[in-house]
Amino acid sequence: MNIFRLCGDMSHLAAIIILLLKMWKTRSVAGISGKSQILFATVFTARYLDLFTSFISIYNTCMKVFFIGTVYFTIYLIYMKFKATYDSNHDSFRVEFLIVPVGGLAFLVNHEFAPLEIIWTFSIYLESVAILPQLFMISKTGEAETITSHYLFALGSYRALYLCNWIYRYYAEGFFDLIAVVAGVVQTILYCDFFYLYITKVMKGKKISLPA
Amino acid sequence: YNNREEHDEL
Repeated sequence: MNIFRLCGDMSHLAAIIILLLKMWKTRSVAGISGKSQILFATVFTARYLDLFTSFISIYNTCMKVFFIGTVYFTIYLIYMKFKATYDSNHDSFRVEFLIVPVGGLAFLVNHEFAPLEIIWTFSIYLESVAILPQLFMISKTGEAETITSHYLFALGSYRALYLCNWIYRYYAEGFFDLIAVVAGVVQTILYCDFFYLYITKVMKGKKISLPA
Repeated sequence: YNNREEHDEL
């Protein structure tokens, strides 16, 4: 474990907590893409299949349980408890256009042609594009609530910090995982224009409103 | 590629 990875995990944790607080306090899921949350649930389920078979550390296990539990709770809030506030018209991204190519790529490009490894690779590739329905929804509605912007900033920062973690691990431990790094770079790049908007607008107290 | 046998990252 290193400071970059710890900050990355804390940023990821903060993103999930910010999202839950937004939903619980405002009792609304307006502006939140249920499809992205479903993709994140798929990512966590596929990646943490080894939750019961391989023990890394208490921290690792607790975080996995927390991530899986909260993402399914988020889906419950979106599609059941606060269903009336879910904006399905604007959440219209065709996720099959993500899942099929990512699934195929996981079969073709992986570290080992073994079921658990292919599923892990699928979760890494899927995570890099899982935010697209959410960014697409914001581009369609033309704006994002400030709290949603904080959620996205924390979520985008988590993988950017992981990139720093991989640089550190390469020089400190000789650890290198090309698949995770390439997917992490793609994932972080997808947030770049949002990061720009966040820093130029939200940090100055303005709301993010894209030219609709 | 020398990722550990098991993936130790979240």
